[in-house]
Amino acid sequence: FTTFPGLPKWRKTHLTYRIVNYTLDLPREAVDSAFEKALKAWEEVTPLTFSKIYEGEADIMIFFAVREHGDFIPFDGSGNVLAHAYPPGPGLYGDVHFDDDELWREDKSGTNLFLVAAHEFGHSLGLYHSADPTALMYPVYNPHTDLTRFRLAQDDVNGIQSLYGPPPTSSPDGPAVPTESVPPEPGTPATCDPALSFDAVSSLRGEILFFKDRYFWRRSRWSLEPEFHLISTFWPSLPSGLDAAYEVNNKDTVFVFKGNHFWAIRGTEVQAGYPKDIHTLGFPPALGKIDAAVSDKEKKKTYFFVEDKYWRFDENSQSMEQGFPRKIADDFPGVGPKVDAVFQEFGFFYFFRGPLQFEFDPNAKMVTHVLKSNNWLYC
Amino acid sequence: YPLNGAVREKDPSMDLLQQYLENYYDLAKDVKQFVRRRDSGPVVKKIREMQKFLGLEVTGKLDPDTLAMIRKPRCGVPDVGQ
Repeated sequence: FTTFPGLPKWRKTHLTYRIVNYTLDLPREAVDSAFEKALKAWEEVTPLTFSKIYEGEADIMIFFAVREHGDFIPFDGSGNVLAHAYPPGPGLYGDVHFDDDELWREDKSGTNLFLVAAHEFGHSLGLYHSADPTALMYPVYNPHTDLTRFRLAQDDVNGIQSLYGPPPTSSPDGPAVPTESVPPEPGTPATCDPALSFDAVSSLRGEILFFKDRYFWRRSRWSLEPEFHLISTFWPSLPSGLDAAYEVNNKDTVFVFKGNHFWAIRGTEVQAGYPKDIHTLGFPPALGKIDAAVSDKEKKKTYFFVEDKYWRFDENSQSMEQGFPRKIADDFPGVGPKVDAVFQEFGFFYFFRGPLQFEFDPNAKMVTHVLKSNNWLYC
Repeated sequence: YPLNGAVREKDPSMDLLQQYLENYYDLAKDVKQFVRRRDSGPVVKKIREMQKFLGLEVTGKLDPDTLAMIRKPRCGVPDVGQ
């Protein structure tokens, strides 16, 4: 494998991509899934995660174009050059252009979009070409590649991991996608680790979800044993290492936050049009992320916690309320200074900070219990 | 006797090769082909570099395998250089 001169690479692990336009050769869903599958191939062997945005500037902007298309490297009609891409960086860098004079196909009856996309995304992540003819990053398109059992070659894996390292918990045969609870592997968070902290916690249709890294525990009223899953098992397009999550009951929707993006999920379905930018909720432009959030189903108010302050959002008017942010310590004494996660159950707010959990009575405005974070997991 | 010798037929595959080496192997655009010279002129050197990178027999010549390779669909990103 080779990397670009100067070794350009992304300085963050969560990247966004945007499909700016579509080829007419394929249904849009086929194009969407080809790109999703191509990114997943790289996601599975690195700490990188990808999420799709629908407007604005993404790290990886994807275009279909013919001949001269604005980057001084015109395409050449059908055949020869199929596509090109730029190494990591701002603006044009990281972007991928596909020659729409090719016949893009899901199979091999034309040029396979998934295969070319997976190669080009390798460039967007910082890989140059490989001299290994079995590698995805070999420059010449191989129409005989077995698409049914596609796997990155070891050379590809060595190359991308030389830039970003292995996934946070790399199992020898690559991450499986289990249908039942994931047995704990070395490096995965231990359910009853007394030091366990959570990234985000939310109710969902009567269950409680505890998110951590790439995983989540699922605690339902009907089983005494919490289930442990990869986030990607249920929501492949969601990133790992979430910041916050909350359920709005009367919408049967859970909102999930990471960085300056948020997603709406209903059951296992990520809603179309997401992720959106958190500033569309009314946060000040300087705000980069939130720490925790909870929606009070009685009062129809949603609380967003950021550092030592919080905002309140009115679910009826769908707007951030005036007079915020306020200090967490002023209205939620005893839970701060800052919080990792929070959810509502039995009328109480349960705040999580590191390995501690604070049961807070919003009416009495006081902490009524201090517990271990993972006591909901029957530890 | 004109120094520049007989005007040779333009060879399309030589142009194809020249274009390929310029696009993907950082061959300077103004370097003309010196097929008659025995030693490894810049173009012959680039042919060797390409054949090595792409896993072909390194002959330094535009042999049929090399010609077939440069006609195959590929990625537009160069194989060497900026």
